[in-house]
Amino acid sequence: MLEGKFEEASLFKRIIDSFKDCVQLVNFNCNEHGIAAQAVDDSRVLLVSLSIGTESFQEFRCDRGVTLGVDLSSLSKILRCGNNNDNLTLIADDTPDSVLLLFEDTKKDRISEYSLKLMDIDADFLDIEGMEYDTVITMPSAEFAKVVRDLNQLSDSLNILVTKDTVKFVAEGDIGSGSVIVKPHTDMDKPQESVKVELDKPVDLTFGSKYLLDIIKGAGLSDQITIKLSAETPALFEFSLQSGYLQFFLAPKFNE
Amino acid sequence: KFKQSSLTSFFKSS
Repeated sequence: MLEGKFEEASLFKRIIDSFKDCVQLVNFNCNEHGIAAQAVDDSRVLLVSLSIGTESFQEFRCDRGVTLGVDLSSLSKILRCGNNNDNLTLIADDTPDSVLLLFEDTKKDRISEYSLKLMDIDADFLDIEGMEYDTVITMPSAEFAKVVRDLNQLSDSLNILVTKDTVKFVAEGDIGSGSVIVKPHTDMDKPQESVKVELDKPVDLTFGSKYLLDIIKGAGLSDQITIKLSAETPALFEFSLQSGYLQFFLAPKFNE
Repeated sequence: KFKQSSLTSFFKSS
């Protein structure tokens, strides 16, 4: 049986909102370590990997592994029914047909209960473990989101070039071109504003802007984003949770 | 011209 209680429904809402627009059907695998999910978008270019550790819950128990096959658009409808600061408890039995979502307003004694029907989702699982990367960039997620939104106006591709001293984002399109250079620096007062670049090898990679626009929807989850890049392999974009993470793996574009 | 690659050419499915 699964029983996971979030202190605030807003955390689960923000997690689901971060990837509901790029994948629709998701198997949530629940066990004693928490809730995990992996899903690939229809074009098989973007993969979402989620891990919500037990520390992200106020209370968590799951004695036996349970899989919840969920249509995210349906789940979102139900999540909109709860208030952000309600407690939210997810409840499912060992072989569930549905998952129960219990919203409790801790001040007003209002309890609302919704049942979401589950689905059998036949999704193949991609082995994403063991990747090695040439460079790891950590920067403010809001700053990365702005770069992606700004340069998306110029081109449907975004080029990321990383050298020892700079991260350069470049877009070249029909109306013109643009670039943003971000340099590593440490902000002592606001560490979340810092930019860090670890580099084994310089990297020059190009990605589809529309997928990056999906990825930056996770910026509300974490002040910082970690970007791991390696020549000619999918990039990893990661937002940390208090316990766990939301990762996006994005296949690059290649110059023919 | 840039061509979009697919994740399945990098990751094995299981």
